[in-house]
Amino acid sequence: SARPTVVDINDLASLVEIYKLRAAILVGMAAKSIQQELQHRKNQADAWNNSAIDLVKASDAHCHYVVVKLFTDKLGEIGDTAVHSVVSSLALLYALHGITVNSGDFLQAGLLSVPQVLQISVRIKELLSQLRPNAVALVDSFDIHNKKLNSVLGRYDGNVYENMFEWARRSPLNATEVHESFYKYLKPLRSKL
Amino acid sequence: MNADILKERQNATFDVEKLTNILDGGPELTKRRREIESMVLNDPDFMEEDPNFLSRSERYDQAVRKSAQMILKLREYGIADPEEIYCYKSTVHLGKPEPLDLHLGMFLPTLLNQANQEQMDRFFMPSWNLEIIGTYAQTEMGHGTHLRGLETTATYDPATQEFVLNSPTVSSIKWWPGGLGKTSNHAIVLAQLYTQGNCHGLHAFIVPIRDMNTHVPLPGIVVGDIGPKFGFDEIDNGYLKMENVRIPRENMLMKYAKVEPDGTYKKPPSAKLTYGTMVFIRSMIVGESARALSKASTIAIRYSAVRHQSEIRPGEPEPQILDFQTQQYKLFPLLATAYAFIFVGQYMKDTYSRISGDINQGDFSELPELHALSAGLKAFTTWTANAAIEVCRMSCGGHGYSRSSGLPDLYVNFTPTCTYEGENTVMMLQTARYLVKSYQQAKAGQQLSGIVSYLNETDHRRVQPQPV
Repeated sequence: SARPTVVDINDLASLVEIYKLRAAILVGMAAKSIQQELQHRKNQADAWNNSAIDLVKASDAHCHYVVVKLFTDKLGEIGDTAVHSVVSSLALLYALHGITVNSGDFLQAGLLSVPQVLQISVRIKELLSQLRPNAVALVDSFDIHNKKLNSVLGRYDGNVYENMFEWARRSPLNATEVHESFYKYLKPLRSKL
Repeated sequence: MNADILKERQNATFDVEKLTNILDGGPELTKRRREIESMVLNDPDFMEEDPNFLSRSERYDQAVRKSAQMILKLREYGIADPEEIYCYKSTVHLGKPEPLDLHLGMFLPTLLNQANQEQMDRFFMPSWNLEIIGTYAQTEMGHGTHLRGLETTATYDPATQEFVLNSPTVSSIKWWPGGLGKTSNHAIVLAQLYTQGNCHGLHAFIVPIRDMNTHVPLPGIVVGDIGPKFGFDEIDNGYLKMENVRIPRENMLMKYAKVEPDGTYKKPPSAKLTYGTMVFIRSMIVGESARALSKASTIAIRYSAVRHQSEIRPGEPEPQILDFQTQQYKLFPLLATAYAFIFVGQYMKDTYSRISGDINQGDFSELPELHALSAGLKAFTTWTANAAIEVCRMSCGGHGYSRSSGLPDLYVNFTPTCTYEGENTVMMLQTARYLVKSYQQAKAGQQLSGIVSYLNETDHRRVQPQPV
């Protein structure tokens, strides 16, 4: 058989490979589930329905592989060194985080060892610290105009509290200092008690 | 400018503008996008009351007013490129859905794809000029993603050369289509075609539902708004019950399938023809996931840079909450996901336009793969983004619950993507159907192409987990 692929958790190409293999293995498992159902004299429709959980997992893994692959491919198109560096960190974080969330698949398929999964957790923490200084600049890059963002918390100028207070004061319930219900219900209530 | 957020921007290690250009697809596109945005945002005709302080009826009224202005100005400025129309429209409505969405996004494209020349002559210009305002009525109260289950019937009467449209049961009442309740005066209705005693499956029919002058519902038509929902406050999602409504034979969209005057039925050349619109819509939904997640992570990360809370080192001032590792662990993978989905959205758009060119040449060879991929990615990205918006909202603590944060609106207006245009689990199963078929072809020794070619490698590729 072909020489086994060595997984380097810091190498995106290597991670794309194990996402691909995870997808292939899960598709194979779903196909085998259908075969087993058919061998138990189930008809095609029941065999399909009795394998639906595996089928959805296989599709999810396929899509996950496609997203990781396309993200990695995109890096090849980024020429600016500083931008390439920060977007590469994002891509690595996306791939590694996806592995921790689905670590059972990768371990069960023998694509990663337990020490490697632990190493990935450590690597993710490093990436979080690495990305911390650029977090605001990375969301600024989406270039979403304040009005389209439509959020007092996410305003570009960060002046959250003044604007939140201003927003609340414009709420219709504050149109009058005393709401009419006081005069209609609460005040009469007092005189009856 | 808040001092914290100013410091954050000073710490950046890269040129934000360069990355913005990459996300837009180039500096020219960034420049043009900003031009269009400023045209709208500086236009007094689009000033609005804060929708949070309006009733549902007032929100709908405000949205219709802005949509009418939008149509006039798109003509006035000569904006015709679909991308630029989308940018203009999403700026007018600040990313929220609007009452003409289905007219522009489904009714017109369906006419273009499914109407024959005579029908184009009769319907397209009135629709382009908003004399006809249309919607797309497919989903019924009792039937959604599984199209073959739809019950509405269209029975051909050769004596009068008309179709009789009927809602035979309460579960067959058309339910949910946007713009159906109060806005539209026509609907493209999907119905089971019966002619000469045989059922020929689902076909599309143009049905007038309101008088084009008075806007009063026509005889045999029971139409209205389905009431408040979780979000989509500006949209009159509606119901439509047809009581043996007669329409001329020429109102069945007949670019492909046909019914002759005597009732003879002609099959369409390929069952895949309706796939095109679905694949297009689903490919665009991938971009919606990216946009929604970009907004949610922008709000949560900027706020996390401004908000101070608790302590990390005893005795020190309250730190920014973005310095807590748990906050970073919640938000940074979602930020990375937003970038991932932007690139996937770009890929889907490019792939769709490449393949739709092939389809117009009659080459359907890549359509099944794109159909499977768009279904899967629509489900994958919307499920992920849906959950992520909620994480971003809760990362903002109590203020994430205020409508002023923008996060509740973002959530309730995004979450329908998980069920409309194909319920996500059904989408994943559709993708699985293609994957299993490809897997079996690979097992039989066939060489696969495209994004599933890795299924050929399965057997002899193994992985050596690296010793740590």
